[in-house]
Amino acid sequence: MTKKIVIANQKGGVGKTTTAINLAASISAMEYKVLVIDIDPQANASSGLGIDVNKGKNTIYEVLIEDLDIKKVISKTSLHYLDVVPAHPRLVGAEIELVNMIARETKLKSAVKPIEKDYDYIFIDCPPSLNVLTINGFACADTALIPIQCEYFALEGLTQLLNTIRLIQKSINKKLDIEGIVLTMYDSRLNLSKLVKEEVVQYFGDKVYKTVIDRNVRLGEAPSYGKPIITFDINSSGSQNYMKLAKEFLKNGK
Amino acid sequence: MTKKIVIANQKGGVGKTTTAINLAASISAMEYKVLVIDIDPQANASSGLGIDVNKGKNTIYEVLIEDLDIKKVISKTSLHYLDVVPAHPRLVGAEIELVNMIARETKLKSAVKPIEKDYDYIFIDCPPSLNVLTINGFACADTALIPIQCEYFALEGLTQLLNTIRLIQKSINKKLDIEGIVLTMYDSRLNLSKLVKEEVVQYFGDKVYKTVIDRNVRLGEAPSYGKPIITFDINSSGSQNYMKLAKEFLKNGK
Ligand SMILES: Nc1ncnc2c1ncn2[C@@H]1O[C@H](COP(=O)(O)OP(=O)(O)OP(=O)(O)O)[C@@H](O)[C@H]1O
Ligand SMILES: Nc1ncnc2c1ncn2[C@@H]1O[C@H](COP(=O)(O)OP(=O)(O)OP(=O)(O)O)[C@@H](O)[C@H]1O
Ligand SMILES: [Mg+2]
Ligand SMILES: [Mg+2]
Repeated sequence: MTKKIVIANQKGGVGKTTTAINLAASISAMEYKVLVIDIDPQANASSGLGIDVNKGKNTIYEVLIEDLDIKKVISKTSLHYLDVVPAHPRLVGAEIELVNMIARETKLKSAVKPIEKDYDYIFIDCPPSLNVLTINGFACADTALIPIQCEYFALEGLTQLLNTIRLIQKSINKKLDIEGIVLTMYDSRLNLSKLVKEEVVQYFGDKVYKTVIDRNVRLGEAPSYGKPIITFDINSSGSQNYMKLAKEFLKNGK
Repeated sequence: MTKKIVIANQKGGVGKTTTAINLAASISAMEYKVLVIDIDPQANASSGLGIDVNKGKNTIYEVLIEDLDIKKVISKTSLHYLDVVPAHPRLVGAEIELVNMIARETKLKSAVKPIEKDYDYIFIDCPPSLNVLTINGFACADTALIPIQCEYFALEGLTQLLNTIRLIQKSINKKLDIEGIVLTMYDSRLNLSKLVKEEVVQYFGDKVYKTVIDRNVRLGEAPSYGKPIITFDINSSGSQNYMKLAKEFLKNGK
């Protein structure tokens, strides 16, 4: 049974894309079939998985706005069990283009239906906002995985994010649940990291993954080679953290 | 003559808010009258300057959507020469609410006109997207100041940002110019920081400020006390960096 997980947080730069790429890659390394769908106009998950975004051939834009069959845009990655549906900067206009469409919030959900059974896990990477693209991600998913950066501002947006999830649960996706909360860019030398971690664990309890993603420069370098961390530097703490997260994610799912 | 500067970059978490708060505060410390206008629904610049966002009294939302006089929402900060126009999470709906309004892109520009002469500098903090709120910021401003985080993904979004600025210059704001590019979260121990810096200087030449903002945890701690760095920890490298940037900014303006 396929599981669809949206990776969302409207706060910018908290590690959504880094988590989408590396959690998906680590799970695919255990021979589960995994798909990453990039719905962010920045297309960072696409380029981080080796797609040349400027080639600009068919992307999620054509799927959402021109009803192109999603099978036509699925691309291979450097990992055998990992595919990606790339985004493109032209997606910036989707907010306005979708406004007057019928069922604009469930475009992604309908587009994904025919290919769901081909994958064990589908991860959706969202832009840093609560716009119609992110809402499409929430409407399509079974659960939401929320990266939280160990910074003060990252705490401030949580109430807004939870309110949005509640609204989605009441209206367009009754079964949406929280998959888990992952702390990112943790630096054990900093009080700020420890304080934020304490607050998040107090707020969310056992929804918070035991695995914490430490700050590790190799995670920032890997995307410039178009590779997930597991193929870029398997011995780095970043790679080990994401492999550990993958195992905890799979265990929770049982 | 008042100068209005929009601080924008659709990439998330690059230091837009941290730059808006601390550059404005440093300039106000030199006894220039400065206003920060927060147009991000996250309202981080508002809380970072000591505003209790949940009190929810009148904010930029009422100014943009209900044509409230901006004078009614200007709030004091802990610094004598620094005021702030706060935002609120309800601004999330502004994208849809503004869609059918006439002159939706220049709402902020008209709202600010009556109070411009009361300030020497007005800084506008934008959300991490190129939506109608950010476009209002671009339409209102004389120049755009672009923070770039010393990370690979931060480079990727530059073309999209420059394309948007060019579109704005051709249509709604012919005089919009680039004020400057500031490198943020620089870590001199990391190759990644050095590589990104080289690329940015190669791309933008002397538009790049000589002052680089180093990664400094005190910049991340200050907002939890609702204070700019200059009043939170004036001896920190973060405070010294932003004071230096303020001097360079003022010198360029001459
Ligand atoms: N654990 C980590 N250690 C070091 N750097 C990291 C880590 N996680 C992410 N980064 C870097 O921090 C930056 C922000 O991360 P990322 O782009 O994944 O966040 P995001 O939430 O997807 O951003 P956006 O809101 O723009 O979509 C990136 O440059 C990334 O390479
Ligand atoms: N030079 C720095 N050193 C250390 N931490 C920093 C620095 N600049 C910003 N930060 C921290 O990094 C995080 C991101 O910065 P900030 O929120 O200012 O970025 P932003 O571009 O405004 O984000 P958003 O895209 O969500 O609006 C914040 O938690 C902030 O406190
Ligand atoms: Mg991202
Ligand atoms: Mg901000």
